Amino acid sequence: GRERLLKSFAEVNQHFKALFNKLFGGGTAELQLTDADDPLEAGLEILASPPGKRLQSLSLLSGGEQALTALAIIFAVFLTNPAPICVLDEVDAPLDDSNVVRFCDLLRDICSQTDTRFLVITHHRMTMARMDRLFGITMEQRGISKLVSVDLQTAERIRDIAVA
Amino acid sequence: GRERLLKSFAEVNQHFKALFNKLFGGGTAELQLTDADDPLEAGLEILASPPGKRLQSLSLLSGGEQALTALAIIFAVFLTNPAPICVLDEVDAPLDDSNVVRFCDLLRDICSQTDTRFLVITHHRMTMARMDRLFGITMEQRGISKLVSVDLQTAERIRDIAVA
Amino acid sequence: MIFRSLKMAGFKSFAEAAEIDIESGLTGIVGPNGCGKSNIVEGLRWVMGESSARQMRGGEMDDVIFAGTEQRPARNLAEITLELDNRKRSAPAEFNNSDDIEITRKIERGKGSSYYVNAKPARARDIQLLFADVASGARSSGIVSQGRIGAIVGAKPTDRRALLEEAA
Amino acid sequence: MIFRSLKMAGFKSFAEAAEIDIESGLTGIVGPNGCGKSNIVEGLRWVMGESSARQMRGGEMDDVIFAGTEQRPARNLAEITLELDNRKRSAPAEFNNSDDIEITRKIERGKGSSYYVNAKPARARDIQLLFADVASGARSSGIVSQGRIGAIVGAKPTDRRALLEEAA
Ligand SMILES: Nc1ncnc2c1ncn2[C@@H]1O[C@H](COP(=O)(O)OP(=O)(O)OP(=O)(O)O)[C@@H](O)[C@H]1O
Ligand SMILES: Nc1ncnc2c1ncn2[C@@H]1O[C@H](COP(=O)(O)OP(=O)(O)OP(=O)(O)O)[C@@H](O)[C@H]1O
Ligand SMILES: [Mg+2]
Ligand SMILES: [Mg+2]
Repeated sequence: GRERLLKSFAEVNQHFKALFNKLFGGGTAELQLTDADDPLEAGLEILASPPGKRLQSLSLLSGGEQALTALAIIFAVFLTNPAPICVLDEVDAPLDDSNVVRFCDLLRDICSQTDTRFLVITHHRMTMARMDRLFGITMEQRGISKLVSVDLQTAERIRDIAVA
Repeated sequence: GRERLLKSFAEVNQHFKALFNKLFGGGTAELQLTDADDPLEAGLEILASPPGKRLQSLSLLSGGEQALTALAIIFAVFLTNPAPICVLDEVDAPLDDSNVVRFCDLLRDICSQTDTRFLVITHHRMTMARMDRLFGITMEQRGISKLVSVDLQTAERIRDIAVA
Repeated sequence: MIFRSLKMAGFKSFAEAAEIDIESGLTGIVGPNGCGKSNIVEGLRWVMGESSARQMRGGEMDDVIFAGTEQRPARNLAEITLELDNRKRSAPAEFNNSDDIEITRKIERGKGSSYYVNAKPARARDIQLLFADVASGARSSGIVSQGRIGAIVGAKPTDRRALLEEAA
Repeated sequence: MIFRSLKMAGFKSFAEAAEIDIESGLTGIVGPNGCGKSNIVEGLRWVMGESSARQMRGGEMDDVIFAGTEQRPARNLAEITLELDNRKRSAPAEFNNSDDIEITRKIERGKGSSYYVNAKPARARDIQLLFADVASGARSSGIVSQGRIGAIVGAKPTDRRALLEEAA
């Protein structure tokens, strides 16, 4: 157990550094195992500093910076041991437009490197446009969800129609 | 103290019902004082049900529905006893486009009925376009915030330039 | 193991049967506020064995059963089926003898949940083990609920241990 | 009382002095992720007497002082001034004799905070009372931090009491 954990920690850390660098266009980040004598009991510390900024406590990072850092970790775990499915529910909500583009680029990257299937819930037009296919959910009858398969134009229309 | 609290509760409740109805284009909502014998100790219960849906526990409401319900309460308090300032930090992030429009309409309404001054932080183009004036914040020198007063076109440009 | 489709009926706002095909690559899900997008995410966790009603944003597990609208009466049954492709034979031994695996969870109001694997009754435990083996499951870090993307960053170091275990 | 402007220097990412005019109506604040927008909201709470470092997303209150970047050294002092228009004479008695009220809070690394009202030293308590009278203050429900819009809905009924008190 211990060998395996240490080996996968090293791999996740490598991926995390590379993904953080790609998402932020620079900066430094790394994972550390906290000082438990036994790696099987240790916690996971995250050090992250966007380009040009001093390393500070994670809580000082902005909403968008925290979302990008979290995505880098999730995908680092994926690249180490790919899960069959990934579901992201409006993770692009705190991101500005240029980070939405980076997020979508990364999604495309991960999806080409693994067999993981992605379900991505979003309100962002740019993210919708980068999907392989789109499902729209409507409530033609109030309170009853109905699923329809849509193209981009229809998706934008569905997005804008209020539920009421 | 007790008379005043009961009177202001009744007023907030009136405003809340009207604002909820406007934001959701229908539905029913109300506030209730929880059963403490002394109104000065009572808690505040919120009942809300979007148009066509059955009244359920608040936790079942969606992300966007919860944000709209919360905004209706905040503004109901404002209309009862206007505060000098209101600051909203990306409260439109969970909203779909048609609710962003309703949110902006409501902001315009409240602002014409009170002297409250609003600071609205947003990434949404539509919300930016409805502001009276815009401040942009950039980090030309990495890690150092700089404030510039901008017009809408410049704001959109600043929004899209990555920090890096 | 490959996730192929999710079929829901009577679960939350999905009063009528709905089926989502899960194909390779990126599948987007869009729609106005309150239309039922996040309910799908919860449906997926639920069929994979989620035991906490709070994770379903409810007070008790019966809250996942369609509660009715102004026009429609409530239901008393909710059911979700997850179809998996097991041609690569990566499932645990007792389920590994077929190409397709169908996991079904049903709940009846006031009577609790029951699980089935390829139509044969199973325990919640079996389902949870099935997914743990493939680095997935109801609490997988790869399933990020709305508003929770920052949670990994905000968590305590020992709470993040699960991430490492998933990677191993 | 009317809020007129907020001047910050050395506070979080605002290493250099910056002034935001608060005019009537709707003022939008825009910019890329991490540029300092939410820091402004915290700056406003801080000058109005916020005593918790956690509310400033820091571990200790010194974390609000500019910590330096790769090119710039850290500072040891942060200062914010909030200018109020008191022509309508709505301030508490001891501050009500002038048209303008300037609230200043300074912090020096390792030495704690000090408050001033129109350049005269004041206590945190005085500042908090000043704002409580006008239904505002560091914890006002009208100041909604990022990601916290749903908090009112998620809170327990007794935690929402403060809303009623603000309305009274
Ligand atoms: N048991 C149930 N029966 C009927 N409707 C339900 C049930 N549980 C939840 N709902 C409804 O589902 C709706 C919420 O759906 P959901 O959270 O999936 O919306 P969403 O599409 O994610 O919206 P948003 O974009 O705002 O996040 C609520 O309006 C709620 O009333
Ligand atoms: N004491 C400090 N000294 C220097 N920089 C600081 C300090 N405290 C916080 N910061 C920096 O401020 C940045 C965060 O700013 P803020 O949260 O205001 O961003 P934002 O504009 O709200 O972004 P978003 O759109 O992602 O929410 C972080 O990158 C952090 O490093
Ligand atoms: Mg949702
Ligand atoms: Mg922010």
